[in-house]
Amino acid sequence: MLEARLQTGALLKKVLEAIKELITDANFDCSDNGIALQAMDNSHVALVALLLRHDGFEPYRCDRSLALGVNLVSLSKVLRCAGNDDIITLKADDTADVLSLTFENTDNDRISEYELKLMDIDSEHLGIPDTTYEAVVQMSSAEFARICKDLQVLSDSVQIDVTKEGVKFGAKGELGSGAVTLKQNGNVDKEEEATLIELQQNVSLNFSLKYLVNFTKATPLASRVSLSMSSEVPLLVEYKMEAGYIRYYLAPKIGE
Amino acid sequence: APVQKSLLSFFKPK
Repeated sequence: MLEARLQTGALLKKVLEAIKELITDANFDCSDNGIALQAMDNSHVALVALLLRHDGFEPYRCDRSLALGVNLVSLSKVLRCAGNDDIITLKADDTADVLSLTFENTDNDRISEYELKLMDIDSEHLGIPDTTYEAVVQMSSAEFARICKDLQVLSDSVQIDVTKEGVKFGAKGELGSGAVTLKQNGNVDKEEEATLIELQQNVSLNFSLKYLVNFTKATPLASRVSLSMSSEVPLLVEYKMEAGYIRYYLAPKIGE
Repeated sequence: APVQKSLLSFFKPK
């Protein structure tokens, strides 16, 4: 059985907000290690990999590995019934036909209990090859969200060019073109806003902005984001949390 | 214009 108690229930609410538009149904794979999820969007262009490590919960118990098949829209609706400061406890027995959720307020004088029906989901896990990326950009997650949203005004696609001087996001469309360049600035006072680049080789890649904008729904989970890129391989967009991560992979657009 | 690739051409089912 699974029992996982999360002091900051708001974290789970934010995680669901970050994935529910990209994927509809997914298995939460529960093991000793924690709660993981890997799922592709319906068009097989993007993939979400989530890990909530066991040490983010107190207590965390999972005697046997369990796959909890969840409709993410339903789960996010139930989680909206939890207060932002509530402690959330997840429980499931080995039959895994329902997920029990308990929300306790901080004064511990209001306890709400919900049960969500689970489903059998036939999901195949994809093997993600270990990749040494040619360029890794670490930047403010809010800045990344703003750039994606701004450039969506111009085009469906963004071209990302990384050199040792900086990273340039450019878009061209019917109404014109636009570009935002962030210079590498490791010395700025505010560490959270710094743009840092690790570069083996310059890269220039095209991606769908619709997906990138979708990924930025994870912005409330982390102040920083990293973009890992190599020529003609999927982009990795990672938001690190205190006890885990949310990673998005996006297949590139490749010219003829 | 560049064409959207499928993720399945990079990541294979386990």
